[in-house]
Amino acid sequence: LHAALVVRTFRLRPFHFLLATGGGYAGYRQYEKYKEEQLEKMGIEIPIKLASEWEVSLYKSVPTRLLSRAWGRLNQVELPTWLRKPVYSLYIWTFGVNMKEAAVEDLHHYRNLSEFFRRKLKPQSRPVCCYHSVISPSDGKILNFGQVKNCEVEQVKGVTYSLESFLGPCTSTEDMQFSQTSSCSSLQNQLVTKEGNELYHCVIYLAPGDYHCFHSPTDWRVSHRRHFPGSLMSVNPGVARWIKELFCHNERVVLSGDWKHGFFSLTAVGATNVGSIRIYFDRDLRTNSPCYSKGSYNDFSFITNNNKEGIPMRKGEHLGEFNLG
Amino acid sequence: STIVLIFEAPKNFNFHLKPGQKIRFGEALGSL
Repeated sequence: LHAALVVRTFRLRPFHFLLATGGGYAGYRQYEKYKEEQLEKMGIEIPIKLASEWEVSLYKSVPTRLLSRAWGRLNQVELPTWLRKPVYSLYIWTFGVNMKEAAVEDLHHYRNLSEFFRRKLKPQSRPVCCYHSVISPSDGKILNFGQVKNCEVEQVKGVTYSLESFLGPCTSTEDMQFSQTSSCSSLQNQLVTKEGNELYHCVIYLAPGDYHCFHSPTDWRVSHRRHFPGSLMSVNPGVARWIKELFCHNERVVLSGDWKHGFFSLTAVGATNVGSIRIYFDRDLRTNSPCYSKGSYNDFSFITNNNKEGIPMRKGEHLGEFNLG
Repeated sequence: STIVLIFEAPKNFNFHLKPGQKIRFGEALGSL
């Protein structure tokens, strides 16, 4: 009996330790968040606290891709009809989903959470602005926008990432809008094809409750796709403020081509819960797949002998979607 | 998940946005 008690106590200790340290850390993060909110209310600018290298390495060591795939598999399990309404209602309540905009409002219609997540909208719920040349490709929150300077792009104010790391090295193929180059500064110059033009960027964060399909932001032609398998860290604004080059670490699909003013690209960046990306006209694309290793990339050209212009996209046209896991 | 747009445009391109604002698909991002 004594031995059994000792073993039991010993077994419980790691759990207690994890609970205490995890709880302590969560409490500390909440306190930090509270302090930041108070400073923001007082109009004081919050100093940027970037994650150190070991913190990024530690986060990257978490098997986020495996977790994401497990999450995806779990959400593909068909729910019994009686369970659908309570499960989806909890999701709606937690993430503030507006079901009145959904093409199908009846919750029993969606066989699993993945299908619910991919729900379509009523056509009249999102009128496409016809007066402006660039529209929002998705629902979300604007994290940052502006001009690209010195080959650095801002993911949030003051936290940058390298344009070259994000888009990958230049290719010399004819289908890309830019040619072989050796330095980063010239990459920006090479992307700008017309004199007097500048390079601009815009970052839109999609929260879990948002409509997760994305559309063409303008009239353009997609000539190239580059898929970067990578980590699947969270991309919420707090993490984007904490980890420099976050979007360069994560799995992403870069679609590039041209519009009436020159180079144009749209990149879909994955996250832990939303690990896979689908592009409707690209049937060969497989994201969040174990067969790809981090750090590599896969190119695909839409320019063929039969189609020298690539894939023409109209403003507002369906382009792709994010999927759970 | 996040969408990043990087594009070339003339110098007089203007964004009609504020950082942190909510946006919906189809609304204006910017124009010349």
